[in-house]
Amino acid sequence: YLLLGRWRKKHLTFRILNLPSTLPPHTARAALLQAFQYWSNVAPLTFREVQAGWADIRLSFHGRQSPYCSNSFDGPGRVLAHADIPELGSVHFDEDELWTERTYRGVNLRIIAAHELGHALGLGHSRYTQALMAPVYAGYRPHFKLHPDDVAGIQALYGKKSPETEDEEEEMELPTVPHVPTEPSPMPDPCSGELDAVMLGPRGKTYAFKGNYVWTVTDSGLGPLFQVSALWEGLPGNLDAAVYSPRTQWIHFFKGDKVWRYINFKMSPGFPKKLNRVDPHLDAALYWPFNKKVFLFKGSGYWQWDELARTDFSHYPKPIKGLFTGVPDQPSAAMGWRDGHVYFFKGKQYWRLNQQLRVEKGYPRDTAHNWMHCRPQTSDNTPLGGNTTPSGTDNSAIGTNLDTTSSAIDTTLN
Amino acid sequence: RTLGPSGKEEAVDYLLQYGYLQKPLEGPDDFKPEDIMEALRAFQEASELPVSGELDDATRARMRQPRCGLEDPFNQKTLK
Repeated sequence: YLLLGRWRKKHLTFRILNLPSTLPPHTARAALLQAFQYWSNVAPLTFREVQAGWADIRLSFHGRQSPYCSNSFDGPGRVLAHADIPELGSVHFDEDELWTERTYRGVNLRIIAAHELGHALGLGHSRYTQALMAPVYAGYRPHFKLHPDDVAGIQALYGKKSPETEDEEEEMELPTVPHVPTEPSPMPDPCSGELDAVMLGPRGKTYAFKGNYVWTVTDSGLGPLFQVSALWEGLPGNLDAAVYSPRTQWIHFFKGDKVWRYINFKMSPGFPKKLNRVDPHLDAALYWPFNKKVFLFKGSGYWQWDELARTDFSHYPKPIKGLFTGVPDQPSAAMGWRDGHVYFFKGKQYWRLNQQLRVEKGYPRDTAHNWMHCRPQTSDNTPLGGNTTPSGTDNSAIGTNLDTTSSAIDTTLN
Repeated sequence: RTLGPSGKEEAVDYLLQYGYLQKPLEGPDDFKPEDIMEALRAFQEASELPVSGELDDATRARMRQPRCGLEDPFNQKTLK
């Protein structure tokens, strides 16, 4: 065995962020829970599931494109899963695999999950081809149990599980958070076209926020919906505004009279802070690359904020229409996008502004159809992409839908 | 890309991706044949295949099997 790292604590929390579509949820969950047990049976480790907020180990399924993982997967076969070593805690499975349980068909989720948890706990790959930590999947084994090399490896990291520690451990075990459905609050429908906030985030990813959830908008469809707090720990849902500034790498989220600051997914110390120099309950925020300023909107007014200087707000708020010609008051969201245009969203519609910050002809248009890949006027209004693989989506069609000269958007989106 | 009959390039990708082969820090990007053979030998030994250093069918088939995305620490030189 090879040791790659170690947790400095033996009581770890975990969170299952989503499940594969090829297994009933309860079967998939049981397989993942059993995977933890292989390790807690042989080492003084305990694992407690949490349904919200931060967890040491986070399990999720993603496909070829994932805004949260730099290692994309490769479709059915070949790479099945990967995981970070301690103390990072991410465990990812390829959602395109045929995940199964108690059958020789497909790939056994329990065994692969136990393997990846081995990595998450600090084990590297084993030279024994029949060991759980062998790099190549040896197929489903009805009476699967850990190989002596696996046990030796985990005990080299965390010690042995002796009977008395067992008792002691059990007493110490925290009560498991009562099981609640993995989606504690109603999931919004991206095809409603209504947004709380929208943001062009780091690495050019476009995020849409609604209620307690966030998803990415890509040229091939929508990313899976995640709870906001699953990505940005400590962030509440139902945001007022969100803005990312490439100038400072800061992401600011606004809600009520508070502002949160993150760098990527890590909250900056001292936040949230109280908003005291601009009005609470903002409507929207955007970053405009042309003057490298952040604009905050509320009602019919806006503030222009220089993040790196002490801005004199005495002349603010100024009328929105004075600078942004043709946009509605009280926008629900706004962003400067990577095509150089500024977009305002309100209700189910959006407005596009040119570089002179003037709304272009032909606006407003329908957000659900043009941004969320929703099919218009069909009874089944599920968005293309997202949890369903886009079927036969013609990018150039998307390009033309995402109004502007298709070549501009095509190049941008594609 | 599937490991087709030639498959040499894909095999080198596989050896590189999983830590059997390491890109030289300086100098040309392509690998010396003896480095590739050494990496193949390490892979064949770890896979309990006949160790020949040659890209034979059994080695190709092994490279096609589903697996974990992390690297393998089996080539002592690259591991070091």
